[in-house]
Formats: sequence, C-alpha cells, structure tokens
Amino acid sequence: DEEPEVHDEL
Amino acid sequence: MNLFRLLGDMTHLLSIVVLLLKIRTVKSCAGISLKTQELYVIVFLTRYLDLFTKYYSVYNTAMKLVFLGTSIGIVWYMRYHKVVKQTYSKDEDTFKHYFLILLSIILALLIHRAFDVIEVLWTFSLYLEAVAILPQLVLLQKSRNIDTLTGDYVFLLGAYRALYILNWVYRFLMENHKFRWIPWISGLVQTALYADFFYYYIKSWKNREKLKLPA
Repeated sequence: DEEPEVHDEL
Repeated sequence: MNLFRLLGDMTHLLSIVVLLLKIRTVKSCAGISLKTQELYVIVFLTRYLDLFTKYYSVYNTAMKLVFLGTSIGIVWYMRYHKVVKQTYSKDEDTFKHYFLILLSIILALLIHRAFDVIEVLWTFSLYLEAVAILPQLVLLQKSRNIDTLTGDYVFLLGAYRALYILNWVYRFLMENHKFRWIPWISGLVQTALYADFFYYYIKSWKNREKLKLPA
C-alpha cells in the first residue's frame, strides 16, 4: 500500500 | 486540496515574500539567521528530489521550484550581495546548526518508512525542517530591536506548519488517510517550537507595542 499520499505535500 | 493546506502553502509563500521584501527593498537582513536560511536550502533540496522522479501537479511543481529558487536566492543575498551582507547579524547568529543536520541524519537513518534514497532524504528533510527555526529563534532572543518585517516573517513561517497540522487532521478524517507519524510528529514539534514566539508576537500586536522577546 505504497500510495504516495503526504508526498504530494510541500 | 483542502483549504487548510492551501492556506498553509500561501502563508509559507507569504513569509518568503515578506523576507524578500525586507532584503530587496530595505536592503537589510538584520535579525535574520543565515544558518536557518541555509538549513531551509538543505530541507528543500533533499525533499524535492522527487521533482525528477514523480509528477503530481503543475501547482506542486511550481511551488517546489519557487521554494528552492527563493531559498537559494535569500542565502545568496545574505552571503554575497554587497549591501545586504553588511547588515547580517553575524556575531549574534551563533547557533551550532551542524549539530541539527547531524541529528536529523542519524534520526532519518534510524526512523523512516522505507529504506531507499528518496524516502530517507524526504524523512531527513522533515526532521531538519522541524528544528531549522532554532538558530533564528536564538538570534531573535539576542536582538534588542526586532523590526516588524522580521517579526511578521517568523510568525508566518510558524503559522504555515500549524495550518498543515489542520490539513493532516482534515485528510485523516475526510479523505481516509492513514496514520503518518513521521510528518505529523515532526510538524507538531516544529509548531511547538514557535509557541513562545507566538505568545509574545500576539501580545505585542494586541498591546500595539514593539516585539521583544525576554532574554
């Protein structure tokens, strides 16, 4: 479940 | 993107605008910690490596480039601009910032979500950002005279991460996001470090007095 969420933040 | 996140980003952007205003129009960086600014360059360089590996949105890419470009520009001004560099409060900017870098490296090697280059550097950048304000806060405490732009700059910089915390709460509740301890705890520590400053900033604003931190 390596979804990129949080990494889409700055 | 939710409102808290957008407000957080805009506050962050505004803090940089305020700092650039001081540097470019007042031609002064008095009261600004070069060490904190250098730490931000490292934070952005290590966090935004994914510019080369992953695309999220035009907004995301543009903001990353702005943060990278402005942070490098600010350090350049403070180090090399012939007028601005003379206003640098060098003797008061004494915090041992290498220690913060070392601490963040060790912590990122020990505590991370996955052991690959991008992930460890991303984690390192979160730890380092959490503490990067310390040299600036120490410098403020030593400054007898904190000008309005410097006070506003630090306030906006602190407010940005506080808004990000609300954004994480929102995403957790409304977007079904999982627990993300590393950014959350880093963000909480980062915001907590400003608590004292927030208190005196708001107090001076309410009493319409000049900002001064107790030594």
